[in-house]
Amino acid sequence: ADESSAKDEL
Amino acid sequence: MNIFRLAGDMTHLMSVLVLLLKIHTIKSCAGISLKTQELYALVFATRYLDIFTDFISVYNTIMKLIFLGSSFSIVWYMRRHKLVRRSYDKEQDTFRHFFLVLPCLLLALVMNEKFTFKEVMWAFSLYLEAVAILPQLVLLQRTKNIDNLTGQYVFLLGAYRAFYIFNWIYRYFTEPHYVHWITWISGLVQTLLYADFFYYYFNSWKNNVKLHLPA
Repeated sequence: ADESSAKDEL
Repeated sequence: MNIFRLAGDMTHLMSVLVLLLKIHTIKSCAGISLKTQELYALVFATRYLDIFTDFISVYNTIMKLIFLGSSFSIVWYMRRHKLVRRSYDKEQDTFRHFFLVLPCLLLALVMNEKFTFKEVMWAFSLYLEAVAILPQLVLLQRTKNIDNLTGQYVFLLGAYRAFYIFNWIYRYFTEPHYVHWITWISGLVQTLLYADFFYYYFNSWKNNVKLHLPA
């Protein structure tokens, strides 16, 4: 995943 | 993963699990808005469309499964369980989903990071999460029922919001290119809705009187 993506947040 | 993010996730998780466990144990959902719970189930369902397509981490996948499972379980309890559904304040919980879902959907179609189904749904879930608490706040105002269950639930949700804002500030300064206007603005709106509630919540607690929300 992209290091600075908000997609890793819930 | 920073400490604010972890604290935010844990308080968010606790809010949902505390609610589910209490409903399961005391077989009552008095004071809880089914509309808000259905909106949250919709928020998770539309946000986690990537659960089987994009692997981020084991933590991420497990948390998504727990949020989906617990939010749909709460809705199931409130709609289908023969004891729990009897305690539901149906006449007071009249907020229409439609009035929140439609504007959020339209906004997501216009404001998204990319015009794809997944991205529009992701933006929609963020906008909807920001306002999904409104039916719950309206119900609180109407019933003036701020028992321990509802109080703890809204308190934990508020803590989750606060920690996430610290998480964004932290990531903004520590990670390059971490700029997410959609997440931040919808998150801020959501937190302001809680701030309003908390203002009255703490005032009533400080003055040791029953919570009385303004009309």
